[in-house]
Amino acid sequence: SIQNKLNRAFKVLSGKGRISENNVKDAVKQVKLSLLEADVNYKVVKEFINDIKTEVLGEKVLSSFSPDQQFIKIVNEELIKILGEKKVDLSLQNRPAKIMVVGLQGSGKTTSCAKLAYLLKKNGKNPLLVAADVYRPAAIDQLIQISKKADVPVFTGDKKNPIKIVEGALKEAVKNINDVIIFDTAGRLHVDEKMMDELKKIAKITKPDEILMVIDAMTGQDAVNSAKKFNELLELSGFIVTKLDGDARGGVILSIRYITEKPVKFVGLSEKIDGLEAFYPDRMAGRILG
Amino acid sequence: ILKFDKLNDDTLEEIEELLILSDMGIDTVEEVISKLRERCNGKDDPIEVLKEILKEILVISYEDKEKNNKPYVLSIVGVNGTGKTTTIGKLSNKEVKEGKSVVLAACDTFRAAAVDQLKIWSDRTGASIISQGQDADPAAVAFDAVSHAKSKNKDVVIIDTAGRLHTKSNLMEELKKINRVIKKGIPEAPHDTWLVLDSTTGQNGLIQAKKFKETVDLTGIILTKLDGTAKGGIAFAIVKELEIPVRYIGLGEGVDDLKEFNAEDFVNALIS
Ligand SMILES: Nc1nc2c(ncn2[C@@H]2O[C@H](COP(=O)(O)OP(=O)(O)OP(=O)(O)O)[C@@H](O)[C@H]2O)c(=O)[nH]1
Ligand SMILES: Nc1nc2c(ncn2[C@@H]2O[C@H](COP(=O)(O)OP(=O)(O)OP(=O)(O)O)[C@@H](O)[C@H]2O)c(=O)[nH]1
Ligand SMILES: [Mg+2]
Ligand SMILES: [Mg+2]
Repeated sequence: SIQNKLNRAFKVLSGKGRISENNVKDAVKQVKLSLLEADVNYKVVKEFINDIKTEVLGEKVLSSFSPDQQFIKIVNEELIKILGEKKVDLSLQNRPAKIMVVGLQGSGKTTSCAKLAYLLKKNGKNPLLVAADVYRPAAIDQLIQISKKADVPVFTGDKKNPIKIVEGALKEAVKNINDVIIFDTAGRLHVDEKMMDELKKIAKITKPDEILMVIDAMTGQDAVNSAKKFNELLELSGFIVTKLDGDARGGVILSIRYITEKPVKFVGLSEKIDGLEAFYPDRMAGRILG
Repeated sequence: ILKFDKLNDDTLEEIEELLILSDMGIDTVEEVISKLRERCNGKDDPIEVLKEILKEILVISYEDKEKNNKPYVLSIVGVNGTGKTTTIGKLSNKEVKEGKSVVLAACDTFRAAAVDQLKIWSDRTGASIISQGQDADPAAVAFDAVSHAKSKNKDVVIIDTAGRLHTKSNLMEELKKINRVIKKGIPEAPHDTWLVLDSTTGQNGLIQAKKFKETVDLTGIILTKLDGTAKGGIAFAIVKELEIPVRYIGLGEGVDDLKEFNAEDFVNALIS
C-alpha cells in the first residue's frame, strides 16, 4: 500500500528502523532522573525502566516519532497502567459497611475520615464516624469539630480504650441504623509492633470492607517501607493520597502502586470537607513525569 | 551496616543507592559521590571519608538568639501535619525544665481543635498560653502574646502557626502579616523562625524550605519523626543551598522526644 511504501521510505531516511539501547539512552536517563526528582522509589525506578526497556527494545520506530519520543510515550502509557487505568470505587458490601482509616502520623487521616463521611452522606448514606484515636491530644475533639461540617455523628465511647470504642461503635451503628461506619485511628509507625497489633485487633473485631491507608503526597523514598508493612499486616484495600493541592510531584503513588498493587481510591485536594476527589491515573502520570 | 575496604564502581553504586534511598536527592548525591572519588585514595576506608563529607555539609554556625533577648520570640512554621504543635510542646517542656517562663501563642486559629491541642501541651509542660479561640486573627493573637510576655517579664514566646502549603499565596501572606504585627511589639522579633519538616518528606522538602525562607526568613530546621525508618536526607540539600542549620530532631510523640541536632549522630544513623 502507499502508506507502507511511505513508511519504509521514512525509515530509510531516518535510519533508525528499530529502537536500540543506544538511541534511547538519553531518554532513559531523562526519565530516570525525572522519576527520582518526583520521589519515585529508587528500586521501583530501576525495575520500571528495565521492564520498559525489555518491552520496547527491538520495536519498530513509528514514523511520526523519534526513538526518544517514542520511548517517553511508552513510559507515559506504562505509568498510567501501573497507576491504575480506571477509577476504583469503595466496595461497601456489608450492612453496615465498615471503613478503617490507617497510616503514619500527620498524613491526613482524621480530615479524610470527615471528608469520606461527607461524601457518603451526599450519596444518600447514613454514616457513623468513630473516634478511635485516644492518644493524640484533642484528636477526639478534632474529629467532632470537623464532623459538624459533614453533619455526621461521632461515636466516642469511653474515650480511653480503642478496642472497647470500636466494639461499642458496632452496637451503636445497629441501634442508629447507620449503613456505613468510618473508623479514625491514631497515626502510628509501621515499626511500632504494639500499635500495629492494635490495628490488627481492630480489623479482627470490625471485619472492615475497606482498610484505607492515608499517604501524604510529599512522602519520599520511605513510603515503600511503610506501605509494604501496613499492607502485609493488614491487607489494605486501597489508599487515599492527601495534600495533592501542593506542588509535590507525587511519585510516591507510583511506588505504592508498584509495590502493593492496591488501588488509590481517593485524593485529598484541600483541607475543606468537600476536598476529597476520585483518583485520575492519567492526570497523575503527567504530574509524576514532570 | 555498610563496609567496604576499597572504592570501586560497585562500592560507589551501593553508596549511591543508599544515599538516594535516604531522600538526599540526585544532585546532592552526585556531588557527594564525586567528592568521594577525588578524596578517597587506596588506603582510606571509603565509609569514613563519606561520613566526613556528609558531616561537612551539615555543620553550619548560627547565632544563639535566646541568650541575649528577653522575651526570646520563636516562630514555628511548616506545611500541614509535620509535627509543629507537638514540637512546640517538647520545646516548651525543655525551656520550663531549664527554669524559663514560657508563653505559647495559639496562632493556629483555623484547624479544628488546634487551640485545644496546644492547650493540652501548655497544661502538660507548665507553659502559659495566650489564645483568642477559633477563627481569631492570628496576627492579633501573636501581638497579644508578645505584649503579655513583655509586660510580665517572660523569657520565651513560642508561636504555633497553622500548617500551610507553600503554594497557597494567601496563607504565605498571612505569615508575613503575623511577622509585621509582631514587629510592632518587638522590632527584632521573631528572633528565630524554624521550619518543621517531616523526615519522610521527599524532594518537595527543598521547595518548601525555599518558599518559606523567601516569605519569613528561616533561621533553622527541625526534622521530626526520625524514630521511623525515614532518614531525612533532604536536610543535606536544605542546609547546603539555604545555609540554614538543623537545630533539633523529633524522635517520638512524647514530651521528652526531642534532641538537639548532632551532625555525627545523624550521619551515622543515615549510613547504618
Ligand atoms: N492542604 C491539605 N491539607 C490537608 C489535606 N488533608 C489533610 N490536611 C491537613 O493536614 C494536617 C494533618 O491532618 P490530620 O487529619 O490531623 O492528620 P492525621 O493523619 O489524622 O494525623 P494524626 O492523627 O496525628 O496521625 C491538617 O492540618 C489537615 O488540615 C489535604 O488534602 N490538603
Ligand atoms: N513518631 C513521631 N510522631 C510525631 C513526631 N512529631 C510529631 N508527631 C506526630 O505527628 C502528628 C502531627 O503532629 P502535629 O503536632 O499535630 O503536627 P502539626 O504540624 O502541628 O499539624 P498541623 O497544625 O495540622 O499542620 C501527631 O500525631 C504527632 O504526635 C515525632 O518526632 N515522631
Ligand atoms: Mg488524626
Ligand atoms: Mg499544629
